[in-house]
Amino acid sequence: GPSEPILTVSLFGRWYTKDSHSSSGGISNLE
Amino acid sequence: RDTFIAAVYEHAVLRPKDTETPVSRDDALLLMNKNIDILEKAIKQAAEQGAQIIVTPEDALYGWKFTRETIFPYLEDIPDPQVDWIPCRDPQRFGHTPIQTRLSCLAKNNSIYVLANIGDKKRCDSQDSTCPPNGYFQYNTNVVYDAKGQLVARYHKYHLYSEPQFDVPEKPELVTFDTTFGRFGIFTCFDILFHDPAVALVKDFHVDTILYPTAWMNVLPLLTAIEFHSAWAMGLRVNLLAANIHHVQQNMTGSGIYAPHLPRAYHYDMETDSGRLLLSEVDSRPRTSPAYPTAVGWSAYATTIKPFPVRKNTFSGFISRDAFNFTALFENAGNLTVCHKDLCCHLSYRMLRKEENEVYVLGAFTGLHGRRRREYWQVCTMLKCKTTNLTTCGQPVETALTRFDIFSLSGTFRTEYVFPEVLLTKVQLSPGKFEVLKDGRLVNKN
Repeated sequence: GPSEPILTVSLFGRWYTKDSHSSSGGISNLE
Repeated sequence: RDTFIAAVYEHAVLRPKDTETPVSRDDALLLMNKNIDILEKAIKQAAEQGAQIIVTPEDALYGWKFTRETIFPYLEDIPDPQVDWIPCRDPQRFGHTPIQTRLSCLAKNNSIYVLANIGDKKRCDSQDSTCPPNGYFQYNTNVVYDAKGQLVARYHKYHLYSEPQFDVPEKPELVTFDTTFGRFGIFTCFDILFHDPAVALVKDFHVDTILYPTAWMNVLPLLTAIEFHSAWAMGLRVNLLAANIHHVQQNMTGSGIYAPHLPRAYHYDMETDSGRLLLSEVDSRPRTSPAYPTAVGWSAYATTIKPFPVRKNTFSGFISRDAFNFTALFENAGNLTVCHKDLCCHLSYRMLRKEENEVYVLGAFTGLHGRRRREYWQVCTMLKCKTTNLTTCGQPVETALTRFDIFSLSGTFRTEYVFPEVLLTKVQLSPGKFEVLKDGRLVNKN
């Protein structure tokens, strides 16, 4: 049968090689 | 063993009162032991039901709101697992380590692997310019004890998230350990958004199962815990045992046992303040299982078809701080394309019945995400808008009425790392009801 009602269907891509490395992964993350 | 029983425990942590003055070591131990009292019941229960391994959440012994000074009484010096130490049998060997001893004894006495998240302190040389003023590096740390109580793994979290109380290790650590039921890798919470160590453990170290303690605050529409974690397991084709904190006021809930082809068990509860134990049987070596999904060419379909007609009334809207291009699903059925820069997203769909008070859009975003602009995202999403006003598209919404009997979503991704997410009304997953075709289309199974 049909799906339960949908909130979202997504394809979430991460392009790691395009990440900004101006601040290293080591900086505490304060968003 | 071909399979094993995994357990994760979503823990409603008992937190200390907010204070700027460090508590005594005795008070810190008192609080941590109260939390371990609760974890102990879950560990015993898991072992009684045949679980070989249990994962408990990040920050499960003391919470998360600290300064470098106020966390200090909670820390212990955690040695390298190469020292072959069973704290339960030799508790004095590395100084005053009652928390490590108790965790080791819980593993040993219940004959079960136990993962716990605690704090590590490492004395450093004050002449070293990187050594903090108090003379210690302080790390957010996962430890694993085997069924004999031996410390077999220690991992220091790399990608910290608003954690001024902790230091960042010099490099991402790639921590694995082998068992009779597969090879395991470990990382923590926000680490999952980055290549190292998360992807490297799967691609370079060929782990079968990731142990994943987290204190994850849910953010709709793309980053609720159950949604993203189940998608990550599916995208990287690995088992993921995710244990989240349970703290409704901070939107923290959502734990699961995720296999590469579907979630085996998951839990999302914004109604109660209770913890929850999850158990499920999973494949020890999923790559050899008949259910192991084939590799996906994520842009294969989207780059070979002629794009559907792009509507004139494409509009811009935000998901969090990211500016997406959206186009609305005005008809009951159709084929749509929306692009943002060089990312084009295609959707074919048919609604069973279009609810008049609901609007859905197809959205595309490619670029550096959020205010920090560190992580490069490529996202295709079909989502329900908060209201019928199109300016609300991308804002969090938790319920929906519209059912689809067909959907097919694809995109011209330039990355091989794509995670397929499906979230149903009331923030629920859809195990076994959708699949990813090897040409990159995310489709329902009806």
